[in-house]
Amino acid sequence: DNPSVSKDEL
Amino acid sequence: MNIFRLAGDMTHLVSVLVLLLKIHTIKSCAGISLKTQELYALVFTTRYLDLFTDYISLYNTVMKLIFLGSSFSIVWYIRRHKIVRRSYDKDQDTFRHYFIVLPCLVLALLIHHKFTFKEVMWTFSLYLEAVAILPQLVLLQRTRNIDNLTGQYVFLLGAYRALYILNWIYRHYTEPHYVHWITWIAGIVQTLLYADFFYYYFQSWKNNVKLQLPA
Repeated sequence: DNPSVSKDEL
Repeated sequence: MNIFRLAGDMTHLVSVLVLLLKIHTIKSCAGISLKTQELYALVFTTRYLDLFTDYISLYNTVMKLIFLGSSFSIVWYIRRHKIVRRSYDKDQDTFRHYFIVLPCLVLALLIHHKFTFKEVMWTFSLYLEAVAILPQLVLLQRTRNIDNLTGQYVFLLGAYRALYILNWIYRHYTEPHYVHWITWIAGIVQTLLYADFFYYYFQSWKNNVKLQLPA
């Protein structure tokens, strides 16, 4: 599953 | 990376650096809630568990280190620095940590995207960040004196999350699979908490009077 994208946020 | 998120990160960065600079230069933490600062250190610790496991970008890693470093330095200054600690008003800063930490932990255990340690900790950090400002707002209302640096600090902290909401809206329309309602709800709750402070902040700024919060 796609790593939840908001993990690229601070 | 979009302009809203970059502006949000820069606003957040300036807010913590303004606070650190204030404490470092005037050697005082008058009006600052240690409780809120400790909660922010906990937010960053539980949010950045992936600091050493998932490399996203140099910017991401550097900013995480700056936020971790600045929040722990602020806590150290208020707790340990022989001059700064004298100006800490512990009789007024009495908000109980566990009144905030426990509900956020329970909520994270109940409502999350995936039931893994890192995901629950990350969700916990989102809920915690939304309410971590409460001890600081309570302290401001009690002491009623808001020096402009503290006022600016709280204002910038609220502005950063408001910019993040614009970032989430932007990403929702530009990235199809970008849906994270937990992030959104926590972020909206957080910004709403600042709303009344924003109101009084603008009133004081518009009428050019000292910022006073109603008791």
